[in-house]
Amino acid sequence: YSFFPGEPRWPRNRRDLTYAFDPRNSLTEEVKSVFSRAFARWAEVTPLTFTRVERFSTSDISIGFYSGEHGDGEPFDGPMRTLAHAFSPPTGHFHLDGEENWVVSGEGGDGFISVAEAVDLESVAVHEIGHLLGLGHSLVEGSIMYPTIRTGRRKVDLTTDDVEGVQYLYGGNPNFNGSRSPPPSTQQRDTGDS
Amino acid sequence: SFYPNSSAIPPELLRNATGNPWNTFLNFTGCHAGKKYDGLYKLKQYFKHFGYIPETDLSGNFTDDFDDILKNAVEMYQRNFQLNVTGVLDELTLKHVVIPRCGNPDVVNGTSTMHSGRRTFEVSLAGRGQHFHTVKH
Repeated sequence: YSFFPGEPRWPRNRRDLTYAFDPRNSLTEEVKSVFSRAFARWAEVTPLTFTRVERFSTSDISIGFYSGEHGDGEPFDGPMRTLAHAFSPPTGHFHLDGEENWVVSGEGGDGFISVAEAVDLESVAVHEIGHLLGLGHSLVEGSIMYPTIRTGRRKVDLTTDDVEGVQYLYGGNPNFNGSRSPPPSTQQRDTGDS
Repeated sequence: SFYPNSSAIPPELLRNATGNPWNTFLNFTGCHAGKKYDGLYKLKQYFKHFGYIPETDLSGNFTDDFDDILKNAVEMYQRNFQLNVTGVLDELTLKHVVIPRCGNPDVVNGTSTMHSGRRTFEVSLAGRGQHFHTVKH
């Protein structure tokens, strides 16, 4: 695991975080529920809580789907390249590329989905929430915070590396007694073929 | 573009998604420092976007020269993704480069953030093509 320079994190008086969706996206409840599941994965292992609110302009975390240039100097580039980006704490901006073919059903369990040109939304959401909490990219292949995701792949379960990283920043969830599996070891490098 | 499952995606959208411009980087397989290759500046832009080339090193001047700036970027990328550190655009490196990814940079101000939590020290065994890794907790 790694952190942003200076190890920024949400301050102690802001551990019950709110999130909201850009109303211009008019997202369905099904899409919003994907993010709820993604936040729950991080809440399970930290003392943080995440509550959905309607006030986009004042929420701690603001989520939006955009195409091309969208005001932060980091334009999106179309399908199957840069999928999303998120800012370090306590900024809370979470942007996703609106031109991707997002799959929202959780198809494929924790494995492959049937079409390589589709992107599993929950996989990307779990990764970007890691950034929102202060984690950088990990060099541990198979971890959630690894920078790339193979096409047609669904990867949503936090690994030991991800949990250790976020718990370094915030401590553990006193109500969590589960364990995390280490990331899958792979002898062959990810080649992008699926 | 939200779909309940991948089979619901219209075929024409799938065709659009298949034409990933990053795939053109695969044409640089085998390219190495000291030469000039048409269109290489686009790969420099890629590495700059993800932090492997600091702003100060290029000052917006992207050429097609495979210079030391690009070689350093390739080597840092190969270290981050635990590939063989050769500085050459080999097939495995470029197949990694074209994988869809998060837009956040891997390198900030010339320092790889991917090594900031667990401190990894790498000792290169010169001329042997081998690397020894040790992790300090």
